[in-house]
Parts: sequence; C-alpha cells; structure tokens
Amino acid sequence: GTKQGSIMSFFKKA
Amino acid sequence: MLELRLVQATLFKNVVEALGDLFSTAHFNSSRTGLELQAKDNSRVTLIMLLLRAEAFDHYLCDRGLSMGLNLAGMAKAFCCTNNDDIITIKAEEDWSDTVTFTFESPEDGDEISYFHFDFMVINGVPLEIPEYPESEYQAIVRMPSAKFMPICNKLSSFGDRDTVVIISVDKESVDFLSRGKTGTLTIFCRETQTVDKPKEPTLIEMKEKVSLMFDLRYMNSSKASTLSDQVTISLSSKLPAVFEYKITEMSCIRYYMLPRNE
Repeated sequence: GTKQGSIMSFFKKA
Repeated sequence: MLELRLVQATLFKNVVEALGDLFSTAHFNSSRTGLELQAKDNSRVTLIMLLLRAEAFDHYLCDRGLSMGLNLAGMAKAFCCTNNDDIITIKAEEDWSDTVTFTFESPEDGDEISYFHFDFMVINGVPLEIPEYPESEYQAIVRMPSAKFMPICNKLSSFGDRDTVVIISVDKESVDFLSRGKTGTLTIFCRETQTVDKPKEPTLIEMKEKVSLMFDLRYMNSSKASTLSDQVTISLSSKLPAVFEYKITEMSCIRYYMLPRNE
C-alpha cells in the first residue's frame, strides 16, 4: 500500500 | 528495478504534453500490472489518471512497486524537442537513487541517444486509491466522438473566459452544454445519433435519471487528450465525481475525475 487515500477523501476536503 | 520500453514515443509524449499544460507535477506509480500517472489540481476539483497497462509496453520489467513524484511541466518542456518515432526507455535503478532516466533513441541506427534524468520530488496527497465504479452507479453516461466533443468545448470557451463554468444536462435522448459568459449564455444541444446513419461516430446516451451538473470548463477543455482518442465517455452522477474518459488503446486510457460545482 503506497496509496495515501481514496479519491472520495480527496474531493471531500475541497 | 524498473525498466520500460515503448517503441514509439508519440503516446507518452502526447500524454505528458496534454497534462503538463494543466498540472505542474504528477505522481508515477509503477507496479507489476502497469504504469499509473496521477495529477491533481490544488483546488481539489480535478484529478487526472493515466493508466498504461504492462501489455501496452514493448518491454515491461517492474519487480517492485515504485512511486515517483515528478515535475510534469518540466518533462513536457524537455520532451518537446524529441522525435515522435524515437524509442523511449524509462529506467530507475535498484539503489533508489531518487532519479528516473528517460532515454530517447532514434530508431534507424541509434546514432543519437538522449538521456533525461529527472529527480524525484515530494508531492503531497497522491497517489490515491481510485476504484472502478460500475456504470450502474451513474445517473447518465454519454459517449460521443472526441472530434465532436472538442469543438463543443472550444465554442463554450470562446464564449466565456478562463473561469467559465459549464452545465451539462442529460435528458432521455439529448445532452445540453450550457456556458455562462459575461454577455449571456450559450447552449449547445446534442441529440443521440442513430447508429445506422453514422455507425463509426455515434453519440450514445444511457440515462437512468435526468441529471444536470456544473463544471469548470478549464479542466473539461482537454483538447490535447481528445487528440489521443476517438471517443470520450462522460459518466455523470450527483453523488460521485464525474469521469471524462478517453480510451487511448485497449490497454490504456486517460480519465479526468471532476467534482461538480455547487450552483
């Protein structure tokens, strides 16, 4: 797991 | 170690140029299955993902996953003087020296070889886990030729300015693109085309329910990506980020994930 988060968390922080 | 080769540089060059226009940095993530590139805008409205599956390469060796943050704008600038028919090799060594080498070699007799070394950089917030949402999760899916979508974006942007927003509305057999400029509004109405008339370039609409969403035109107007693909697929939902997908080959695609703006 190199992934840092999910796409939804990326957009939710907008 | 990582060692990838593409016999024609065109695809990779075009992708880097297309994305380098909009994003200064990108994250390259390689695994046994393929190379994934992610770039995001700082306002958290758009995320772009390029997926090149291992089969898309002429040679693909990746024995351990590798994450590389790179300066995309700098790469686009560096690659602009290379030839489209050059053979491109991407190599990162086992010692994790924090650089990746892109080699461009002329195909005739390899009489000229350029080695571009790029330093890794720290990019916060990427890479992200991006699931494949099933089509049934979207309220509407529109498929149309890129050659049709690109002029639509151009018309919409020539009507407005850099901050123009576009409202995409899907009804049963049609899709509307509406842009608001300082002088008024422009609406472009597209009807679903009969596949019998134009079998090679249909506009297809699958709609579960009516949907109307607003986007920043700046990121939607990805004209260079349009040149890489014959078709764009626009998946819309009020609950998920919209996806503008350009399928480059069976094994590769560019996806623009965009958050609709609030009215």
